[in-house]
Amino acid sequence: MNIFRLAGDVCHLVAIIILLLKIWRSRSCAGISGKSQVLFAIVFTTRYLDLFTVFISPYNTIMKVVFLALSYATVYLIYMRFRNTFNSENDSFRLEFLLVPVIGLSFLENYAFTPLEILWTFSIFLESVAIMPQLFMITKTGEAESITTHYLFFLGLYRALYIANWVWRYHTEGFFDQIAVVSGVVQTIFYIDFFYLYVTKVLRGRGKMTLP
Amino acid sequence: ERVTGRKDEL
Repeated sequence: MNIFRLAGDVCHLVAIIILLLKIWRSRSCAGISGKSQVLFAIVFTTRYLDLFTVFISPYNTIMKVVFLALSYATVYLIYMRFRNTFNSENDSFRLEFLLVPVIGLSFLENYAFTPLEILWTFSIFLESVAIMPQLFMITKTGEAESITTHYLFFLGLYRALYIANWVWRYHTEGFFDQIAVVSGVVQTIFYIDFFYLYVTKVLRGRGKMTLP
Repeated sequence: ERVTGRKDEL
């Protein structure tokens, strides 16, 4: 464990909690893409299948359980509890455009052709595009509440910190996970234009972020 | 090296 990965996990947890609290306190999921949240729940489910078979550390196990619980709680709030506030017509991204390439690629490019490895690879590739429905919704509605932008900021920052973690681990322990690194770089690239908007718009106290 | 099996990252 190094400071970059710990900071990354904390940012990831903060992002998930920001979104969950926003939905719970405002009792509304307006402006939130339910599809992205479903994809994140799938990412955690397919990645943490070794939750009961491989023990790494108490931290690892606890964080996996927390991420699974919070992501399913978020999906529950969106599609069950506050479903009457869910504007599905804005959440119109075609998930098959993401799932088909990701499933195909995880069968082509993986470390081992075993169910657990393929599902892990699928979760890594899926995570890199899981935010697309949310970013698509923001470009479609042309705006995002500031709390949603804070959520996206921490979510993007988490994987950027993981890249720093991979650089650190490569130089200190020769660790190199090609699939995770390539996918993580692609994922972070998707956030770059958002980071620009976030810094120029939201942090200047503009409250709501309206796209040009 | 390529990593398989033990995955210690979240």
